[in-house]
Amino acid sequence: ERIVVRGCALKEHIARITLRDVPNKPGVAANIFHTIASGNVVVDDIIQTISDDGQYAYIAFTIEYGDLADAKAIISKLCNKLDCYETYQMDLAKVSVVGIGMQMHTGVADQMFKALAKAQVNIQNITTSEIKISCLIDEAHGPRALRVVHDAFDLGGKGTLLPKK
Amino acid sequence: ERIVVRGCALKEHIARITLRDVPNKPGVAANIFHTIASGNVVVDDIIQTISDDGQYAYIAFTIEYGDLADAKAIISKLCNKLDCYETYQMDLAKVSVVGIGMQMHTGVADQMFKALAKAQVNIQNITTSEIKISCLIDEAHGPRALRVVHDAFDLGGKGTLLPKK
Ligand SMILES: C[C@@H](O)[C@H](N)C(=O)O
Ligand SMILES: C[C@@H](O)[C@H](N)C(=O)O
Repeated sequence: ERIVVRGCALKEHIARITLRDVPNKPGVAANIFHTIASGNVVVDDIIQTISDDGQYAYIAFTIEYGDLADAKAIISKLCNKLDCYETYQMDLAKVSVVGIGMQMHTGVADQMFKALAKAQVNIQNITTSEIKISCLIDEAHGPRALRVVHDAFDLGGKGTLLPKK
Repeated sequence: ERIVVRGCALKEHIARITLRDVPNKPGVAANIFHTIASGNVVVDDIIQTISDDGQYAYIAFTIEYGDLADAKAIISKLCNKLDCYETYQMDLAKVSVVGIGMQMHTGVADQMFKALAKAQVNIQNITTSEIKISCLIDEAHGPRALRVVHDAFDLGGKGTLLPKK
């Protein structure tokens, strides 16, 4: 199937919170995101992987800078209760490629990651949806990453820079 | 902003491959997904988290059952070269909620995870996009998970079961 990459985008000023050694049992994610929702913290992306033995989960989610202080207060109490721990990372940006087509991920991932590799941009997190591949990177690499990805897919005038929220 | 959940879906017969202790250096993801693309393995979702000290990455991706044999041959060679290791999980399903609206993730995640928790369904992986939250679960829980999520959002006739590809 032909891959049609329609555009790319950059979102800046992102903070990431990662909960580590989270018990991998039913109900734990509900507890975490209910607590966060009640604290009025707006969560953008959520990524969860699990440990090799299935005992623990690692849940990373991104938020706006403005919510970081509230989030930290909520998360530290939560981690005490769940016996897990949290790490924070500021100054992140998300560079995304948007396209259409089933083979989207394998073919496009190859090209997008190659463009970032050539520009020596390290990929911290990856998430995908049917029409998009997103990478969390150091904010300092943001504009350059957008440019090299834009060029890799010959987007001409189609690339966009998302408005800073 | 009002959250409008439009529907939910279930995709069955999913296999997940997780690469663990992957060196977290520029170029490594490009190498991995170029190798996979050259082997004609179609990758669906990609999820990457990184270790606390930033040394290692954990990359999980889902594929169709049909590609598993080819993928195993490619991945074991790759892991030898990169000095990382891989784990496989079959019999997975992906239950998703599709909606519209910025607060989508925080409010909807809370409700979706609560519904799965009440049904004692364990969430193995989580990925989100602007309009969707997806959870990888045991395939055995698939139909039940779809039903409880469908009911939690009062979807009436809107829920869907994706065609088995
Ligand atoms: C870690 C968390 O996602 C857990 N597995 C749950 O189902 O809630
Ligand atoms: C692990 C891998 O994603 C690495 N960080 C890279 O940029 O390629």
